[in-house]
Amino acid sequence: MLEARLEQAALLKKVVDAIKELVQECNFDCNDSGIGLQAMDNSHVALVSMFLKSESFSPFRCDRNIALGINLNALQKVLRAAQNEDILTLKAEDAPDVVNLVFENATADRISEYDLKLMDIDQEHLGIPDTDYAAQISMPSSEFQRITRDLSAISESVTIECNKEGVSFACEGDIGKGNIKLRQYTNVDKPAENVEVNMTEPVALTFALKYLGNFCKASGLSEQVRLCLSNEVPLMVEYALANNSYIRFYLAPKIGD
Amino acid sequence: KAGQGNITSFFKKQ
Repeated sequence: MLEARLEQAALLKKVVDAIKELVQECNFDCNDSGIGLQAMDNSHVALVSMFLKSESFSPFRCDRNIALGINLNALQKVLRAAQNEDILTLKAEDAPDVVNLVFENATADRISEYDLKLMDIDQEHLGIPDTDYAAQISMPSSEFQRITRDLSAISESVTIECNKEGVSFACEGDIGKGNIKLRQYTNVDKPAENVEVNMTEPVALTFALKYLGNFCKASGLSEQVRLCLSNEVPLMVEYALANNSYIRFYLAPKIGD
Repeated sequence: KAGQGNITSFFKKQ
C-alpha cells in the first residue's frame, strides 16, 4: 500500500497547477523512492518529468510499485478543498480503484477525506538520456516568466542564444522585434536573484513560446529556474524542489529555416 | 519557415 504525508498541501496543488495545461491524464508512479510522473503533451512537442522523493514526505511508505492513473482536472477539483497549509495524506491499496486524500488543518480540528476514482492509462515511457549540456543558465523563475510573457506578445517563438557575452532571448514578429540580454549577476544577500551562466560552447536554439509559457506555471514552486541547452537537443527547464525533488520540462526545438 | 521538432524523435520509447 501507499501512504504519503505532505506537510503542506500547497506543494501538490502547485504541481498540478504547473502541469495540467500540458497534460490532462497521467500516471503517478509510486515506488519506495517516491512519486514520479512522466507525460508528453498531446502534440508530443513537450514532456514533463516530475519526481517527488520519499524524503519530501513524512512519513512515506510504498511497499509495491503502484501506478495511480489520474485525471488532473478531477484531482484539481479535489485539491481545491485543501488549504495551502493543510497536511495532505495520499493513501492507496496495492491494486487501487481509488486514491484517498486526507486534508488536516494545522490545529487538527478539521479532517477532510476524499476518494478520487482512478483510471487505466496506457502511457508511453520515454528514456531521457543523461546530457552534458553546452549551456546552463540559472535565473530567478519570475524573471524567466516575465521574459516569456513579454516576448509572447511579439512573436510565437524565441531564440535563446548563449555565448561569451551572456544569454539572450530574441524574437521577431509582425509588429517588430525584441531582445533581452542577461549577464551573470551575484547577490550574496539574495541568492534567489542570482543569474548564473555556465557555457562550454555557444548555443542558439529556437523554441515555441506557447510551451515556455506553460512551463512558467511552475514558477511558484521554486525561486530559481535552470535552463539547460545543447544544440539540436530539447531544452530542459528545471524547477528544483526541496529534498532533491524536481519538476522538469523538456521542449523540442524548432528545426530548419 | 521553421518547423516544430517532436520530442519522440529525441527521446526513445522504453
